Amino acid sequence: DLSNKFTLAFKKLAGRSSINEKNITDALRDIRLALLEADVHFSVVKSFIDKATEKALGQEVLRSVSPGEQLVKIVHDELIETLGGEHAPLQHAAIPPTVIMMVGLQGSGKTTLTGKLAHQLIKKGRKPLLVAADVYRPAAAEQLKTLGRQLEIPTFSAEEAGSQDPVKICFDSITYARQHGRDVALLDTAGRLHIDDDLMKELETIKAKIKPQEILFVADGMTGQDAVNTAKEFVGRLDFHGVVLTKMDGDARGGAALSIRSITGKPIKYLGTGEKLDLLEEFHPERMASRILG
Amino acid sequence: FRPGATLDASTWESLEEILITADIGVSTSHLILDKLKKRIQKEKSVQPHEIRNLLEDELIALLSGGISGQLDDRVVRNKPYVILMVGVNGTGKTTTIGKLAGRFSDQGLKVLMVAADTFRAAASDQLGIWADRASVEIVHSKGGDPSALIFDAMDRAKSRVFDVVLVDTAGRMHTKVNLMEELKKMRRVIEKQIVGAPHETILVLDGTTGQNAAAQAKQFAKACPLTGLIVTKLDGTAKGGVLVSIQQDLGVPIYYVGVGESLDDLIPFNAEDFVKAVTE
Ligand SMILES: Nc1nc2c(ncn2[C@@H]2O[C@H](COP(=O)(O)OP(=O)(O)OP(=O)(O)O)[C@@H](O)[C@H]2O)c(=O)[nH]1
Ligand SMILES: Nc1nc2c(ncn2[C@@H]2O[C@H](COP(=O)(O)OP(=O)(O)OP(=O)(O)O)[C@@H](O)[C@H]2O)c(=O)[nH]1
Ligand SMILES: [Mg+2]
Ligand SMILES: [Mg+2]
Repeated sequence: DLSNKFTLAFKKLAGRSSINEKNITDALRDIRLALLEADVHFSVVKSFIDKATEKALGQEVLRSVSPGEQLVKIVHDELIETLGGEHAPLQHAAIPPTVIMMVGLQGSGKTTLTGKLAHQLIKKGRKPLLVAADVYRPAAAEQLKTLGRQLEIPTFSAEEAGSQDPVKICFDSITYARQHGRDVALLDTAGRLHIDDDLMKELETIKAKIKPQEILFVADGMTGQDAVNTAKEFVGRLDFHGVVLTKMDGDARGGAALSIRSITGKPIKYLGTGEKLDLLEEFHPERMASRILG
Repeated sequence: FRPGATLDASTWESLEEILITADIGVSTSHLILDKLKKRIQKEKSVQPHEIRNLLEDELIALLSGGISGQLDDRVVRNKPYVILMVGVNGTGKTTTIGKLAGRFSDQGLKVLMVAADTFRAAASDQLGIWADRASVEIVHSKGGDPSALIFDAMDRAKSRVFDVVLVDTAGRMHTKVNLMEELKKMRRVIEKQIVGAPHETILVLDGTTGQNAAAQAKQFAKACPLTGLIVTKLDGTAKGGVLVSIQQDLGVPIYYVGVGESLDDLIPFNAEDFVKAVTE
């Protein structure tokens, strides 16, 4: 069990009156396994452990009164620092509407997140518009419209745009927003594979034409090693502004958070913690660090 | 290599990297590497290019341990053959039901879909579109208790003499006790209505999921005996390696692999192809 591996590593050190470099590297080997079991990517773990080893051997761990605790602190702090500093809020446009665009793989939680962000914006007195730019998934527009009805806000879709072209739907939604006093446009795009060139180009086109203030990469919190592949491609193509990790109400350790953050350098802004529209939390690195380490 | 020889550390690390980045998981990867080590020590000599084949052999052996058998052969054993699809949120249950309906319908079977996800926005509409695509009938939900819908649907399945019934359920976290209880209740309703049903309870796993898939399989299996697995989204770059440890744990057949979003994007699971993708 994960937490035992981590605790064991430190118990080994705590029990000693003095420790040497080998004790430290042994403990870090256990931590490496713990991180891999938490779904952190193989190469991300490698560079993380290298950094932690450097810090541990360079600092006073060898001469510390409580080397185990000292090492916990180094690893924990290193993890928090890598995961990102304080919460990064969403960007706003100088002239409304602010445009926020949801992108990511199939089933990651984009449509639900669109509803959740709208819910938060409404609480802050804003007037969001939901934009159903997914013309592929069966009943995608109906799904978003249902959320719109729940939130009592309008949804702009292919029907309103008179077009099945996601680029045109997004573009026309901005005009619609201005005409109807909606100050935030939330673009819900179709799930797609990072290796689908046509669909990735579609996102690039939407970005080029509309220049959203905020592009959010929506990733499933249970994602394994593949998180690195998808994040790399999405950030390479779109240079997104932030990440939202969904389905964190399950018991996945969430190592994908560290992988995505390390590979892209972009801030994790929110965590989805359930299916209901009020279940969105600001991301806090300390909590995530504890969760990943078990 | 000489007899009793072993590989160097960097070779083991690169083998470990292949396995772990395929989501095989730490303990299963080390188990496989230990077996590989023992086997190499026994051989007279091992060429580097043979190592990949030996690794593939180990993986295939682990995947072939459980019950095998294709769903296509089983669906004709009982009428109506009731299949309950379960899994966490967004794994591809609804889409997979659409694909299965098309497949069985093409085989000449009369299929009934049951839209028992009464919770999520437009879930019923989504399945309805798949029913049109596969040209099969569907029992729609009107919101409310999924068990009530299932009760009615089972009646209809019996009286109208359907061959296969595909029951779609709402995605649910295996950690939510009330949702797992709801699932148990749905199963009981099916059991009461049709003897021997549900004949299949299939867990649909997202191929991009990491080690948590093992926890999902364990918890769902506790709630209702699983008869098979389907892994989706393997048309991406994820390898789905966590299936190996799940197979050790549950030993149920992996029926199909989802490889896309269209009606035909469902292929029978093949251990050799799966393993080749892991090691490439
Ligand atoms: N438990 C839980 N479920 C979630 C969360 N976010 C979304 N979901 C569920 O995950 C499933 C997929 O969510 P969607 O919003 O449809 O995902 P999507 O990214 O829009 O999917 P596609 O458009 O098909 O790519 C639904 O069942 C949602 O209710 C979350 O934070 N926790
Ligand atoms: N690329 C790819 N996408 C898939 C596959 N199977 C399903 N999807 C997509 O994944 C997303 C979620 O599929 P759904 O069928 O709605 O998943 P679900 O399990 O029914 O979701 P919930 O009912 O919300 O829990 C959709 O965008 C599907 O088109 C697959 O094999 N490959
Ligand atoms: Mg969607
Ligand atoms: Mg569904």
